Amino acid sequence: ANGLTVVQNQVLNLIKACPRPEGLNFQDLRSQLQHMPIASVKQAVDFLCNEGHIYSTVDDDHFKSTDAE
Amino acid sequence: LPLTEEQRKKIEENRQKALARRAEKSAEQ
Repeated sequence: ANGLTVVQNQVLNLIKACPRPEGLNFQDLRSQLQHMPIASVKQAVDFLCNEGHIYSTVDDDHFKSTDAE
Repeated sequence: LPLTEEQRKKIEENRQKALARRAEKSAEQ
């Protein structure tokens, strides 16, 4: 419905759900999506960054969603 | 650990850039 793939939505939802001020790090994302190939997770993160749905925070491995306050 | 002022500033800058990118992308569609 939002124009994103299943993988992209899963990644976005996990990032949105993280309450930490620095956001979710890539390792946590990986461990929560163990069933997915790392390349697919990375691709989804790159796509979401490029589209402005998420952004990197304290370094290139931590992400927050632009939907969250 | 709480974020430093510098980290908070960087996060806010990146958030603004992402919001601008998102607006740009949705305008393209």
